Amino acid sequence: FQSPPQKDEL
Amino acid sequence: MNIFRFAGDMTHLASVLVLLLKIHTIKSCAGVSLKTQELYAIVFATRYLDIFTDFISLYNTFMKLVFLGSSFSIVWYMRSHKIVRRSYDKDQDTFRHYFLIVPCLLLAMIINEKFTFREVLWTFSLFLEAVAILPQLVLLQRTRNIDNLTGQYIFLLGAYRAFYIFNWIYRYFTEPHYVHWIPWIAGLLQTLLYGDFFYYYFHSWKNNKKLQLPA
Repeated sequence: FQSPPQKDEL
Repeated sequence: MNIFRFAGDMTHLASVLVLLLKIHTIKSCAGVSLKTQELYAIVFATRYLDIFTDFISLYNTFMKLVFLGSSFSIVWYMRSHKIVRRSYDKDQDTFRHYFLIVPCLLLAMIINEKFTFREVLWTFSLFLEAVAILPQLVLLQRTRNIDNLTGQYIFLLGAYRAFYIFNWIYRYFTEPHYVHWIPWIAGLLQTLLYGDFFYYYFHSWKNNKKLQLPA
């Protein structure tokens, strides 16, 4: 299960 | 994290520090648009909803707190500080920024990566940030002369998103499946809006004369 790509940008 | 994104974050940090420095030290917000500052406070409030739920890194959380804190304190200074508020030129800062908020919200409800509350508000914050500088640019053209600090603030604010564009290009080529059209297009439009300001800013710097935008 691929965790949703987190929003790692500001 | 790559050098472009780090440079972008530092440039963005520098822009808010320049503005806070100006307002806090000389207790003046002449030439600064409160509307743009309010729009930025909304941008950060709607973009960082995940600050307490998704921990990315200390750096990420720290920077979010700095951007939230600085944007809201600038709005507070310009609205409520007894000395600073006197230098706010509300007769000139008349851009109807609600005409920006509603279309951005509607557009975010139509164009988004996932129709959830947080995702729609995140997308809204990207669209709103792209146009948030408009009241400030309109105010500049009205007030004609601007002081160096305000000019530097706008320059840094425009430059940070330009660095982010290089960051997105870099990530597109180095990370498989890294494709996010929404921030890319919003970020590109945002940077283009600074186009003529950059042109006049560069020429005023080159000829070492006062920065003046054409009426």
